[in-house]
Amino acid sequence: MAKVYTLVNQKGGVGKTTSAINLGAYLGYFGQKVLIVDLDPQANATSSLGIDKSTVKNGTYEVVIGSVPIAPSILHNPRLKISILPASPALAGAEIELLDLPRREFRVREALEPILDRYNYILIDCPPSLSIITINGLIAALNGVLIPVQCEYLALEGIGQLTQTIKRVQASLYPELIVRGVLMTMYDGRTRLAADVVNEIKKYFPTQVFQTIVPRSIRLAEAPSYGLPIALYAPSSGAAKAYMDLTREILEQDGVH
Amino acid sequence: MAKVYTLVNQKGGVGKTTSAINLGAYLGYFGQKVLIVDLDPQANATSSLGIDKSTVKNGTYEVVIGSVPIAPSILHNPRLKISILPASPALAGAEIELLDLPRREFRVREALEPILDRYNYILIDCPPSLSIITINGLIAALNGVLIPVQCEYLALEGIGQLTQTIKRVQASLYPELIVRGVLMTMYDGRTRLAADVVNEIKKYFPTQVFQTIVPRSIRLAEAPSYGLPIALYAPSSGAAKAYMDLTREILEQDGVH
Ligand SMILES: Nc1ncnc2c1ncn2[C@@H]1O[C@H](COP(=O)(O)OP(=O)(O)OP(=O)(O)O)[C@@H](O)[C@H]1O
Ligand SMILES: Nc1ncnc2c1ncn2[C@@H]1O[C@H](COP(=O)(O)OP(=O)(O)OP(=O)(O)O)[C@@H](O)[C@H]1O
Ligand SMILES: [Mg+2]
Ligand SMILES: [Mg+2]
Repeated sequence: MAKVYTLVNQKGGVGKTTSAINLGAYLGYFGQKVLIVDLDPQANATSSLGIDKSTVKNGTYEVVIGSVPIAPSILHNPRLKISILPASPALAGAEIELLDLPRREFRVREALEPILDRYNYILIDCPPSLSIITINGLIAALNGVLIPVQCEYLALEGIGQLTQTIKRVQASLYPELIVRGVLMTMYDGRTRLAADVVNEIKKYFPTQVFQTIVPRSIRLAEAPSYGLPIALYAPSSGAAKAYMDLTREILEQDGVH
Repeated sequence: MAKVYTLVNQKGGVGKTTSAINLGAYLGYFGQKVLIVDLDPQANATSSLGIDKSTVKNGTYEVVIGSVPIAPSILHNPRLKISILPASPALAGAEIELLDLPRREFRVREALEPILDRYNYILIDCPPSLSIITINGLIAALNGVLIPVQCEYLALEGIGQLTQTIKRVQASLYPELIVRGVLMTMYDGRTRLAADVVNEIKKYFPTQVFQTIVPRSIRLAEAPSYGLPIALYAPSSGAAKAYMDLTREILEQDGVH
């Protein structure tokens, strides 16, 4: 039975997609069967794996809204040992369409059920908003949410809203929803601000901040232009080491050896 | 009569808020009367000017949805010579509420009408999405949109969707909507990727990319934690010079001396 983690933060550009791809790739590297689900209409997770989103016929939209079967819609990348349910351009229209559908908040969770036994890990990438698409991501997070937080001041501002939304979902739709972990990203040691933000976030989430902190590294911004995770693009970089450490930390906590 | 520019890009973390605040501050520095309108529920523009969003009673939500008069809701910052219509926490609920209101796409535009003659420039900051709040921002952009684009690969992916949305708004709701300019941000000279992205964007917008390119600078990430624009926080930095140059470029093109 797969562990399902959803990457969520409505603050934009904090490393949600980058963390989904690189954590996914290292989980594959450690022998886990991994599926990435791209819930973002921008389809950044899809293109980070070298897939042209305009060529995607059946993706997240078709599966979640159009009830196309999920298994044949999943693309496999043998080199990376990870699979992806890609985002097609139609996903941009899903916000409005989801509002009128039955069980509109549970569509992603229900779409994943038939394949939970085929993977060890499923990582869901969300857009930078707290809309119905992201609510679907929260309810599908069977093992909790991973919250990437950029080590910059403006990223602090949105944490309150995010935790309020999580509490609202726990109260009304999915009581077992948990925060699985908070990942500090884009840490730049040249400024005291980064350490201040880390300390602030640790006060907010005393037990959930991962020990691993991802440094700011231009290599991470270059890798998607080659359709590669950092593990293949720059395996000896500090950023690669950080995502490998994070993966080990998660596997250890999950009791996977 | 104010010139109204809206900063828009659904890709997260590309410098929309940073550009609204720092362009705004330098317009004030050059003697222009400036109003910032914070349309983002994260209220980053509000907090970048040192305002605690939880203390905001009447902000964008109350004016646009609750029909509270706009003028008394505007906060003035004498030191910066700029004013702001701040975002209050209630703005997070606006997405759903706007959908049922009459003239739901024109609420921001109509809310600004009574005060257009009090300012020289009005800059509207949007959230990272193409939702009804952002559509309001597009329709209120009397003099066009400013599109900040981060000089990184993933930021390229969303441009197609953004221009499609602009075309849809032109076709159905606001034919005179234009792209006033595209601002390249977070340029990091250490990687060839940045120059590649700039060239790619210039092919997409042959006549609209501003000459000024904003470099990646940690000073810009530090400034909001002090509630200051770069003009006051680090006036001799490369980032400050870039936003000053951008402001001059815009004033010159607008025929303001
Ligand atoms: N640790 C890092 N160091 C440097 N650059 C990074 C790092 N992590 C991500 N990036 C780059 O920063 C940008 C934002 O990251 P990413 O797109 O993963 O964030 P996101 O939260 O998914 O954004 P969105 O909110 O738009 O979905 C991308 O260009 C990415 O390549
Ligand atoms: N040129 C720059 N160099 C370095 N850091 C920058 C630069 N411009 C903005 N930043 C920082 O990068 C982060 C993202 O910028 P900002 O919040 O302005 O983007 P945004 O597009 O408004 O984000 P969102 O999509 O969440 O609204 C912030 O922490 C900001 O301080
Ligand atoms: Mg993303
Ligand atoms: Mg912003």
